[in-house]
Amino acid sequence: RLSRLVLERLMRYYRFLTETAAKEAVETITSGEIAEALEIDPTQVRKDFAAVGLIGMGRVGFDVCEACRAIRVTLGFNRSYEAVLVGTGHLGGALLAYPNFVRYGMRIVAAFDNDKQKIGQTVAGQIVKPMRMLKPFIKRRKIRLAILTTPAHVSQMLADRLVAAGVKAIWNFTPTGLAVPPDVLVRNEHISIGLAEIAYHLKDQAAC
Amino acid sequence: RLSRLVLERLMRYYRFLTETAAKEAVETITSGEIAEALEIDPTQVRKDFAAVGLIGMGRVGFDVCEACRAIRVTLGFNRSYEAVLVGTGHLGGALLAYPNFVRYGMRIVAAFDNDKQKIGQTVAGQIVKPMRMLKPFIKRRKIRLAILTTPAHVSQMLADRLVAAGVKAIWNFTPTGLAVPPDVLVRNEHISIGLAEIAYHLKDQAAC
Ligand SMILES: NC(=O)c1ccc[n+]([C@@H]2O[C@H](COP(=O)([O-])OP(=O)(O)OC[C@H]3O[C@@H](n4cnc5c(N)ncnc54)[C@H](O)[C@@H]3O)[C@@H](O)[C@H]2O)c1
Ligand SMILES: NC(=O)c1ccc[n+]([C@@H]2O[C@H](COP(=O)([O-])OP(=O)(O)OC[C@H]3O[C@@H](n4cnc5c(N)ncnc54)[C@H](O)[C@@H]3O)[C@@H](O)[C@H]2O)c1
Repeated sequence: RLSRLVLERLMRYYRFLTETAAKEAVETITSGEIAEALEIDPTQVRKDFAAVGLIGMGRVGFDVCEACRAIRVTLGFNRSYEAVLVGTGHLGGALLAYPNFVRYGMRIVAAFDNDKQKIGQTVAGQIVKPMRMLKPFIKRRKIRLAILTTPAHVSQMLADRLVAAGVKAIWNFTPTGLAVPPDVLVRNEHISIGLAEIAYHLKDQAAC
Repeated sequence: RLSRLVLERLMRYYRFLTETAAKEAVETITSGEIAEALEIDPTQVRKDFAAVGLIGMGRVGFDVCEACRAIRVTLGFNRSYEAVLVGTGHLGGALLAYPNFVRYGMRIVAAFDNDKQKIGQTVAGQIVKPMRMLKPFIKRRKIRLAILTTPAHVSQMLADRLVAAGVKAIWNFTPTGLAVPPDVLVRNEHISIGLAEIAYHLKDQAAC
């Protein structure tokens, strides 16, 4: 099994290779070129590529299409999976409106909220459904991923409902941790992580 | 200078230590306990702590308050800095509404948009200002950070305007890279990175 850090690096290679291949019709690329563009150690790049079955062709490097395919299959982007979103506020709306998730196999097929003013309205193309329809929808469509963009104080209660309905992964944007059974993955997103790099840079800046 | 990976780890330690200290009134903690909670190698934890001047007290570990303080100062969270936000749509609204940024020293003090329907309206407590006021506002308040939550096709043009106005860091939520001078930091956020871990987990899941 690959660790979270390896998976995140594979994703960064994948984004970089798909963008590079599309822009410049590049056929091969070396681990050195990837390492420089992504600020990753070149030995680490070769190790990660070997983990998905890619061996370099000496000085020429790697075949770009071959590398994209190997990463796609390893990460599971070649299969598509459906998701539901709970909490159609600001952040929920941005995720519903974002067109690029389908590149990674994910499609948001329904959105739920408990606010009477939102139910029945359209948010970024989805008609907001009431919470009583959540469990039957997940069971009927065999949904395995739920995206949680509700306030923090209701997130654990909602996670329990989602797990009971059969969900196997929760993409958690609320700032609190979630307790779930071992076969359910919680991926926590903390957008504020980026502030470490920003504050550190501005601190140095101020010094001049 | 600390690398981006070290800074991101320091931020994760900081969040963990502040949450732990607040919840359980814990006085000391060992690198092993931190490593287990955050899935980081314990030797790496000790190395990172040494980089901010923290030496463990043998079996007792580290003083929690002391560790928080050392990380705060290293990351620059002990100084506060103001930011402007450009693009008050879904994502911009979520960032304006998010109360926790002030814990890391950052306060969003103004929001700008070019949509006549949004200008003058209040979004998450901020009155949306027109774009012609962007440069004078940045110069007068000596703003050094701009948050970009506009569509991708206008982001480079806006980055140029922000740099010309004197901004030294751009927190970029648009899916395109930005070209800026060397003394300006661009921190790109790609929320979709989380899908690597999710798709990989669901791929395995499906196999059973
Ligand atoms: N990680 C970060 O850095 C970051 C950044 C921004 C926002 N957030 C978090 O994302 C979440 C959403 O933020 P937002 O600005 O979109 O908030 P919001 O208030 O705009 O949206 C929350 C939505 O959840 C709905 N809701 C509330 N209780 C519910 C329930 N019991 N069942 C179903 N729906 C319910 C509300 O009706 C609303 O539509 C919050 O937890 C916030 O802290 C995190
Ligand atoms: N990285 C990710 O995973 C991720 C996820 C969600 C959204 N996004 C990105 O975040 C950005 C915002 O997404 P959203 O859903 O909030 O979009 P949105 O359309 O709701 O908001 C965009 C805002 O920008 C404003 N705007 C457009 N052109 C402008 C200009 N020239 N000057 C000033 N303001 C201008 C619009 O009026 C609107 O208010 C997009 O680039 C989107 O791709 C990224």
